Amino acid sequence: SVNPSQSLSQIEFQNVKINCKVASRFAHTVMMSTALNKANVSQEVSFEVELPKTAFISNFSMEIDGKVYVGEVKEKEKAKKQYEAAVSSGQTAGLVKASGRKMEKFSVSVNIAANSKVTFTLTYEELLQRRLGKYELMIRVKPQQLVQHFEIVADVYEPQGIEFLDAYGTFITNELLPLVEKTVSDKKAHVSFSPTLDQQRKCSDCEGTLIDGDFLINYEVKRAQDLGDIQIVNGYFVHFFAPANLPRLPKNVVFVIDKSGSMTGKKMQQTRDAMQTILSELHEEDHFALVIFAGDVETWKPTLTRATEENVDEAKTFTKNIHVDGWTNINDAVLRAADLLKTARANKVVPENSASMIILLTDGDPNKGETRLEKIQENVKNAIGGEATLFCLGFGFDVKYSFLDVMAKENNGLARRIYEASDAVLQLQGFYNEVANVLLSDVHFQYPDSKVNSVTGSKFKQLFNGSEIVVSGRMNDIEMNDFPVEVSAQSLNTEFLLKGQASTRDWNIIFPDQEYIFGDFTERLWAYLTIQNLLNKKDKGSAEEKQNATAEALELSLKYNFVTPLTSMVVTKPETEEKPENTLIADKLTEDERKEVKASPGFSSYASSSRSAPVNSGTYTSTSRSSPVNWVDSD
Amino acid sequence: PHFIIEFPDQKDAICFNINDKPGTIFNLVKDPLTGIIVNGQTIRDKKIDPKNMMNTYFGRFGIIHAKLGIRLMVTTQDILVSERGKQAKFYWSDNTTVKGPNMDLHITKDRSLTVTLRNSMKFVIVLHKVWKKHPYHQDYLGFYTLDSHLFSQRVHGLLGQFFHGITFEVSDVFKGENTDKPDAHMFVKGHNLTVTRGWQKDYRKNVKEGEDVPCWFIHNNGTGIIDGDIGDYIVSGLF
Repeated sequence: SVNPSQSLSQIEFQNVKINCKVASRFAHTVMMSTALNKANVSQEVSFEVELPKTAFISNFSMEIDGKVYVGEVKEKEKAKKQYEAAVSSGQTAGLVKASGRKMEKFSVSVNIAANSKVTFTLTYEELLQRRLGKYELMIRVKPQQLVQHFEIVADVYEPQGIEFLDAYGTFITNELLPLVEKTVSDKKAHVSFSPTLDQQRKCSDCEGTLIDGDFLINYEVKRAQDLGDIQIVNGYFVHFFAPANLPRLPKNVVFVIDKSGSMTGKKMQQTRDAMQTILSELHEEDHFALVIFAGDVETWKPTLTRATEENVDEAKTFTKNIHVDGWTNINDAVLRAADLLKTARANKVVPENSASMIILLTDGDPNKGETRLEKIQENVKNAIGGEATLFCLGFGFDVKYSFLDVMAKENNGLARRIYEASDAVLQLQGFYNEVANVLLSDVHFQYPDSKVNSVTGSKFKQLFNGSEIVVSGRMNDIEMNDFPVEVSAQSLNTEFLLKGQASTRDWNIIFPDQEYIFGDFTERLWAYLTIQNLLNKKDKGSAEEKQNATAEALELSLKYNFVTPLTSMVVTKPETEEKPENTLIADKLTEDERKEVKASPGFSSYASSSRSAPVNSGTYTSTSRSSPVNWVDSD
Repeated sequence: PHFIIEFPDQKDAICFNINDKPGTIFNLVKDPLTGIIVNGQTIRDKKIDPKNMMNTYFGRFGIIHAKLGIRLMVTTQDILVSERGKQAKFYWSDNTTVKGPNMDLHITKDRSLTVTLRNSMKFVIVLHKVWKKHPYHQDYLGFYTLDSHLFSQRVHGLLGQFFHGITFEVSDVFKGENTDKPDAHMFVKGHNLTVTRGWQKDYRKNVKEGEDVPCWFIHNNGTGIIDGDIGDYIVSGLF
């Protein structure tokens, strides 16, 4: 986009190129944009990119008149200390802002001289997650004006084989539809979309662009009833586990619903509506309970109840009549849920091979009963005792999301924010659908210590239908090309046990004559996954564990040049007449920061230095008569 | 291959690349007085990455100490040693130390070979192990001299000519083509060269990551810093 004070016609957007390569779910996206200032005065040009929250920025550069300004990833704390003055003056250090539910926005603007060109290039990486049976690659495009050369190109390489692939855009009209080109072969897919200037126009005689929205690629890989896909590449391995045709386990679910005063109105109504559908989708072999809380805790029935048609109907009527009331006592409500599950297990009310879960829906902070957040987390962890999974749904922006997030993670679950909007019912149902069908519980991966190390995880509480467990690790020896694998879990009727051998495949045969894309993909995937795990770990466990996880995540973020919540990307801007050379910082937002940044958008500038090889200035003579160290090598 | 001449006293270094057809054998060190010769043969990537130029690396080294009657052939597979007719073969997969009257040899498994030749030379050969099934790259070697003061004044070769130091003058640091890397003028061996500040890697301590060594890069196959041109250093055999 351009500075609105300038005439739009004076900036020509010559290129917008989005190139995405996905290899084994790991997506590497490069967004490049070139703008020419045709005016005879200098003007500000901004570059804004929305990228998925789950992505890590790994590179950014601006090329102005042949000079390249490259972003440098630094430890966040060090970067902040360096620019202490600006931070202490209360400015938020960020080129990154929250943007909607799934995305965050990276923006930078520079002053471009008359008749000069600027090229911005942003690279980010993410591991696509399988949800409800498919992966989604989302590219948000908002060029805001016509672009001479607009192009989206995506190549997907999946060694397991591609089951299906769809490509579409929210902005795609009937006229643009034929321009979405898609070629899918067994293990490869190529998608491109490149409308001409005229094809981008909203109407034949206007300058508005049709290109405004999300370009989405959804795909699924082929699956078998086996160990899954294990790839060994260049000293690293990755294991994708989601076997086909597994029967679902019956579940024991306790819905814990907040009816405190803040839920008044739309939120309460949406909860009631969502519960109607969610309850309808329970299977007859499932057991469930309802715990409703405000200041006090109330249960629909004193025990878990089988989800017969009659019971479900009764529960629906009960939930239709939930009315708001007073305070928020999260502690007692979740402890009651844990107790219901424990009693049901002890009394053998629920089947032995079944998955237990608590789904907590709340919109506020605890203010009744136990209100100390850490104490609640401790109580909940002790009460659940690893016997169930806790999912927390934070409704709206007033909720203390990080509290729910930690509490869920400590109990093998996860938290999700539910946004206050007309589709909140769908959000609630959508989340429930993701976790409602457990296929396996207590999934345990065994890889031999003598062969692999630094494994990203080996125990997972559940495998949900439509999801996938991804484990990655390092080989002890780069030359090891195989190792035995064992996966054990609890399934519907039997003890689930799969044994097999992981071995390297010949990539030249799988993807012959392809540009080499496998160099460090698996290593970066491992690093991405390890950092994500460590970031989760740093919020739970003992003080020492938290400290170690933080240090390790930081080290990896710096090594692999990822902008994570522990690092910042320092971007140096060129010097102008008005401003000396200055520096901006791109941070990765945490859920809490997203909330804060939403309230105070903007970014600030700081003075900075950048990394270059140290140079002895001036004229000097170097004579060496001592024995120098000489070597010849390559990299 | 990247050549690096480091001057620890000055905390500075000079570097240059030598590129030629793969399979070429270059003389790195030749000292007619001590009878030491080090030659290296280059290899290339298995397959050329369309995005990159063809890179060459050293894949084999031949080392002769004529006076001690020692010959070493170091490849990415194994290490062949012969001393006055007796032969021994070692593998990179060994962790071995051998001490002899004229030569000490230490292999750190899959990593490095350190050789000390009595009263003359100490060097390290680093093995860069690449995943065997890598579609593009293959294993290669690096050669590091650790102690070269016992060489004669007549020592020469692509590395040897720098064993007794050189005099160079750097002036006028200015912004070059690459904004990250300033250029400068260097006066060396009677030539005025434009050099670029850059980085190379020292892999002795960390064979995977290496350590950055800032250096003045001499362009065009080291033209101006090496005596003659690269053709003068090509030899017909490893020994």
